[in-house]
Amino acid sequence: LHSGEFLEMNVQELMIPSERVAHVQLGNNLEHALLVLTKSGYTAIPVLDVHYRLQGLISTPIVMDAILGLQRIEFDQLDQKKVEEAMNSSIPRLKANSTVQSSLALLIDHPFLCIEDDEEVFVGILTRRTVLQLLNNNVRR
Amino acid sequence: LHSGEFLEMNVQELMIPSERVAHVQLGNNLEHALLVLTKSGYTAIPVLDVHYRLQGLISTPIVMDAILGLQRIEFDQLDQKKVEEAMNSSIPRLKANSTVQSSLALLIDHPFLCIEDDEEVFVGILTRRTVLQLLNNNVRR
Ligand SMILES: Nc1ncnc2c1ncn2[C@@H]1O[C@@H]2COP(=O)(O)O[C@H]3[C@@H](O)[C@H](n4cnc5c(N)ncnc54)O[C@@H]3COP(=O)(O)O[C@H]2[C@H]1O
Ligand SMILES: Nc1ncnc2c1ncn2[C@@H]1O[C@@H]2COP(=O)(O)O[C@H]3[C@@H](O)[C@H](n4cnc5c(N)ncnc54)O[C@@H]3COP(=O)(O)O[C@H]2[C@H]1O
Repeated sequence: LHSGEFLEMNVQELMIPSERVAHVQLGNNLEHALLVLTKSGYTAIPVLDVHYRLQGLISTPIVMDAILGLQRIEFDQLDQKKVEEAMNSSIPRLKANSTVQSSLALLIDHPFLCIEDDEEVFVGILTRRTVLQLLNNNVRR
Repeated sequence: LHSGEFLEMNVQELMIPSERVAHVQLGNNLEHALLVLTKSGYTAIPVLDVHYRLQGLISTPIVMDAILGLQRIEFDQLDQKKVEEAMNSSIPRLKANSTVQSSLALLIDHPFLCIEDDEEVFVGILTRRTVLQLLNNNVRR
């Protein structure tokens, strides 16, 4: 196997920068969130506040579950609920100077990890895809 | 770094067996597919035929995109379309005797891989989570 140097890389070198990350803002309703998810093609995206600080994560399963009635999914409820009522607000975050090695264990349970700077401003995401590419290049016989 | 023996493991030893995989059948409409996705909590699941052979993959992005009109998402269209009209029918598949190493490159672009036996019957899935756990245990300083 190759050396483990790639494990010491900084996540900031590998992340998708915030300007390329689809997201929604606090105050948006679930109809808007579902449109952003649908048009971006992603199944889960960050929720940010006006200062670009991370507040949580919204996903299509979360949106659908929030409007799931006893008999059917109640689509007319979408514009009646805000993202903050439904989002998952307990998500892990990495500091920009974290290493790839520290991200591996978290990526077991999370398809992507949000990265913030020292001011807790959201700066980007590290995806499973990026880390798997790195591993595929470095873990061979 | 540890030895690369884990790369030689058989995917069959690591897969989630078919009886535990949420799926839909050909002929189901998108309303049924969305309910299965919502209740299972998964964002993408296999589509099988009556002989349990793999036909494609259906996901919430695919469902939403299929009913996305010019102005809004048209939810009343959900029971008007069948999974076969919308599903992604060109997905990779692994044979049950494939190794983990052969799956790594495919998992870069696919969150999970469908596994079939020699009769092309669907037998299970290999997820990124499983492989990341394996890598996390074997790739350390
Ligand atoms: N437009 C596209 N082009 C090419 N491949 C695509 C794609 N959309 C999805 N994929 C593939 O599908 C995987 C799962 O995407 P998902 O949206 O469920 O899950 C995504 C999504 O929730 C989030 N994500 C990734 N890129 C994002 C972005 N630019 N903005 C917001 N969220 C993003 O991170 C998760 C993991 O992403 P990852 O790349 O590891 O894994 C992606 C990627 O391999
Ligand atoms: N009920 C649950 N309990 C615990 N963790 C959960 C969970 N549902 C989702 N997750 C976490 O979220 C990741 C993405 O799930 P997703 O449904 O988008 O994407 C899933 C889904 O499309 C599919 N999948 C996984 N297990 C499945 C199953 N039993 N039946 C059908 N599809 C499955 O494989 C993809 C990748 O799964 P993976 O495990 O790597 O990654 C999962 C897992 O880490």
